Amino acid sequence: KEKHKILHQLLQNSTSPVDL
Amino acid sequence: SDGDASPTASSVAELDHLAHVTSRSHLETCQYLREELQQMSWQNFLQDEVESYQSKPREGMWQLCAVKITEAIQYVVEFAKRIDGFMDLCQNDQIVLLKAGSLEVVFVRMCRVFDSQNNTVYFDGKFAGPDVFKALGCDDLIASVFDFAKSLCSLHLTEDELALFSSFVLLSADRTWLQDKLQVEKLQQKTHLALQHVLQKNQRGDGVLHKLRCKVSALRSLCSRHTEKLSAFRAVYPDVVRTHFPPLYKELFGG
Repeated sequence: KEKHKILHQLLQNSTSPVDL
Repeated sequence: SDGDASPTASSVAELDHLAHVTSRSHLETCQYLREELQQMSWQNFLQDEVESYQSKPREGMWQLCAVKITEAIQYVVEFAKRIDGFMDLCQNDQIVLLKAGSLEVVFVRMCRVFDSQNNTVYFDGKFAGPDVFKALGCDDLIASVFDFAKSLCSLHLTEDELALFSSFVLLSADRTWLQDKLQVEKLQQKTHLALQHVLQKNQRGDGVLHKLRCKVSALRSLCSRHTEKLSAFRAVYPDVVRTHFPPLYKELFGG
């Protein structure tokens, strides 16, 4: 999980393209 | 609907729905909307601007491209999250599919911002030819990326078709380290049927589907060549990669 921390965060967060 | 090349009447509604949902997800996350693209002046970089990119230090140009790729990939991650069934996969498989496929989808999406007539792509605010990327020291890879975009553009895919093809690429069931290959295979098969259905509906014929399937191996080759170039760059500039490259880029391609 540590190895893909940001990918995990992006997958878990309900972001929208405007937030990126 | 379970593998039959000609879907039954009852599954047509299902495929239409999948096509609709995928297309909406694509349009919601495609970085540049149609209207924005129409408003872009399709302005090319002037010669002195080209020269200024060419005279950048190699590491500076690599860093700029890594940032641009990472931005594009963030939109692809959002697209993946909205693909029917993707978030139901285990997290390992979500990561595996994105690690292997996100750059491939960036290359697919590139045809939306590619000007075939001038052989230029939208980059850093204007349209850039291959010569803008000279400082990277990857002329052969850049030429292949442009050739790929030109060839995909020549198919004149609609947004619906592009959306389903992007989804098909992301849901590749043959990626190494997948835990539930079968589940990914099911999703990919359904996407393939929906793509076939939409192509038929748009009276495109089977030739386009065949051409798209051939593009899959071209995409893999582009991505493995990108990884090779990055390794070669990192061997010379390890500190630049470690301290200046976007963390997401390093997670995806850092090995």
